[in-house]
Formats: sequence, C-alpha cells, structure tokens
Amino acid sequence: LPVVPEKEKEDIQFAQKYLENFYDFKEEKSALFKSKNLNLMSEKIREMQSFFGLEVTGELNSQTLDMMKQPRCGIPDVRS
Amino acid sequence: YSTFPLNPKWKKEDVTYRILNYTPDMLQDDVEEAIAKAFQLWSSVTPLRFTRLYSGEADIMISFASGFHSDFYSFDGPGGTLAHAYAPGKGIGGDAHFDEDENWTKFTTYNGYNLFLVAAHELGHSLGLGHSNVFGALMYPVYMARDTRNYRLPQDDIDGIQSLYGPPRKSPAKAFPSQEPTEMTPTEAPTETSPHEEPTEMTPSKPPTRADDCDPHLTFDAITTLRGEILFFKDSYVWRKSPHFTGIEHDTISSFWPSLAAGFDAAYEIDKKDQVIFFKDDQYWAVNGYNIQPGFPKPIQNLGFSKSVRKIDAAVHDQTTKKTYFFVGHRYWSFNENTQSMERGYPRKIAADFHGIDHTVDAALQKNGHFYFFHGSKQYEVDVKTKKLIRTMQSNSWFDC
Repeated sequence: LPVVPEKEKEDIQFAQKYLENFYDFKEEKSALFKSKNLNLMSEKIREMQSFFGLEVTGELNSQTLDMMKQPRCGIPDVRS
Repeated sequence: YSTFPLNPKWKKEDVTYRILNYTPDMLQDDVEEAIAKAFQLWSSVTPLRFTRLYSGEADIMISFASGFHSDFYSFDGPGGTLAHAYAPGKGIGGDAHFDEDENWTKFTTYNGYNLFLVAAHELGHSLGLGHSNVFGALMYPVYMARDTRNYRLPQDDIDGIQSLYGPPRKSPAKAFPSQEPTEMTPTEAPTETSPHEEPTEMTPSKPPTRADDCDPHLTFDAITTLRGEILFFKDSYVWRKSPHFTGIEHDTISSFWPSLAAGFDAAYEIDKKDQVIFFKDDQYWAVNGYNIQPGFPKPIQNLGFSKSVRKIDAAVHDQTTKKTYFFVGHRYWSFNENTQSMERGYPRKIAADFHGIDHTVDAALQKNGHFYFFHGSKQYEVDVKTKKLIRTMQSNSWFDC
C-alpha cells in the first residue's frame, strides 16, 4: 500500500472495500502483483481524494479515512 | 454533476412510481409526503410528471430492505451505505432501495437520516444523474444533514437534470384542473406532483414577475396564517413571514401546492383543524400542509352562496367566535364553522358593521386580536370585538420596509 502510517489492518481492509465499492478498485488476487496492487490502490485513493476535494496524496491519512467513514449513497462515485 | 455512462434517461415525461413498503421509523403518511416532496423537487425544474401507482409495475419502485435484498448490492447495517438507486431502464432500472437498518426521520435530527433528503438524492439517480463532486450539491455522495423546511435544489443539480430533460415547459398551469378520479381503478388514482397542464387560450404569454417587498404599490390577492406563519399571495408568488426565521421568505405557490399554481382570490386558516381553505373563482380547496384533501375542489355554492356569486374577494376566520367572514364587493357574509352554515341576515353592508371600511376588501387576516383588511396598497387594522377601525397602514408594513 502507499505510505501509510502504522494503521491497523482493519482500516486498510475498510479502505480497500470502500475503493472496490465506489472507485472501481480491483485487487490483483495473485501475490505476484503485490507492488502493482499498491500502486493501483494509491491511484484510487488519489482519485477519491480529488473527488472529495481532499489533499491529493495517495496516502490513507486520517482525513481520507474519516471521509470514507461518512454515511453515504451506495452508488459508485466513478465507474469504468 | 455527472450522469451514468451512455446517459440513460426516461424517454417519456410521464414517469410512474410505487411505494412497495414502509419503514416502522415513520408514519406512513410522512413517508409518502417525504417521497412526494422529493419528486416535486425534480418535477419543478423539468418537464417530468410523476404519478403514483398503488399496484402493478411502476417505472420507479421504492422499497425499504436490510442486508441482502436480491440485488448485487447488499446493505451494510446502520451507517455506511444508506440507500442506492438504479439508472433509468426496464425492470430494476430506476428503482430506489433504502437501508431499513438506518433510523429514518421526517425532520433533520442528529441521530437519524432525513428521508426526504436521501430520497431526493436517490431519485436523482433514478432519473439518470450520477454523483456530483460539488460540495453541498444534492447529488454529493455523502449525507449532509440540513434544514429542509424551505429546501431548494442547488444549481449544480438543476444543471445536471436539465442536461438530461431540459427545463420545465413555459406554459403556466391551467387554472385548477378538476381532480376527478381518472379512468384507472380507484386504487390507482394518480397523485400528480408536477405543475404541468395544457396551455389554454386564456393563459397570459408571460407570467408577471414578483414585486419588490417594499414596493409602495404592492397589493395582495389573499393572505392567511398557516401554522404560526403568515402567507401573503400575489399571482403565483408567496411572501412568507415566520417566527422561525428573520426576514421574508419568497416562494412560488407551485413549490407548496403544484396543482394550485395560478394563485388565489381568498384564503383563511382554521387553526384547530390545521386546515387552510383556498378560494379561486367559484371553487375552493381545503389543505393540510402540503396535502390537498380528497374530494376538493368544491363549488362555493356548497357554503351557501347563491349562483350569482362567482368569486370571493377575501375571507377571514375569527378563532374565538368560530365564524368566518366572506367579503364580496361591498357586502360580507358570516359563516358558522361549527354548524357549517351561513348565518341568517347576511349578506350585510361591510361599512354598516365595520366603520371606516367603505370599500371592497382584497384580502383579510386575523392576527394578535385584530382583523387586517387590505384594499390596494392600504390595510386597515380593526378591533375584532368592537369592529372599530384602529389605524391605517401600508399593505406591506409586515415586511419591515
């Protein structure tokens, strides 16, 4: 994952699920592409941060996680 | 704003909806009202017309469900995802689902989600809008609690929906279409939430614009109290004075009562029944809040007027005596609300009983133990008990000019 402060695994899984639901993030299942996953996730976090007008860092920081935890509509924000 | 890929939208202006079930969090009436108001938001800025069905397949099927509910997007318990809806299309297309594990409320509270606000957002999807990244837009994906008493559709959402359906038609509403049941089965009587009617040769080409609050020549067609507020009507416009907010709120009649958009001759409130009675030409309506009571309009002859009376100039209700005064020309009638009958000995000359009021009355109001009779740009404050004239003021003195 992009530069992430030492967060609990739970936060990361929550973020991953959020990005799958609303930002079309598809995780590469094969372990070979771990690093690719990291880049993809960081890219999707950038997209989400840009959508909500947050500072675009690609990092799962507290503002980004707070926004992800807001109650919201179940329709994706972006789709391929 | 954004739309769905390939811009799906309804290829017709008449769109139907059906409420399949309810949340135990709210009264059924309140659920229906919240959803009807949500549809009105969109119908007031597009040519779209929404009709409610009570059985069978509607374009937009609305339901409450928890967790897995037979589509690919299970709900997730309290918080998180509150609702979702599908882009226009057949079958599930257009349908809106609300997470029953949320606490749904009629008003904006800190521990629940305002159903009107969430429904209005989801119906945006049902009509073809995607999410907007404009903070404060209705189609912004994150729930934002806000006061919905005089909620207005933000411009970004208006631009979005009009990119799909265009603006509302210019033709002003035909005056008061009959609300007779349609040929559908009584259980499917439509509830129309759009101000659109066919243009008639009588309709003016351009509706008058709203006069300034402090225009010295401002006159009113009708005035009434309504749940503690005072509503001043002129053509299709409303000036609202409320103890809950400062200043004057400007609205159009269609934003409250779309099918009564053309304006009124007279209006009065019966506060004990939470009812306002509106008059236009030889018909009258009873409304409770937004809802027009079934069985209206009715002819004013039902109140005891003879056929020769074609319209009412003004009406005012005396809460203490439970009598309502109707003003027509230089005469007035007294109607007993308890017996629902006109009192004997009327009509009488206005000037005979209300000294100093020797002209017609455009509008009338009872407030603070006084009657206020409006004629042109003047209003006359009269003591309710003695019927004596106290003082004369400008008609718009209520607007703090």
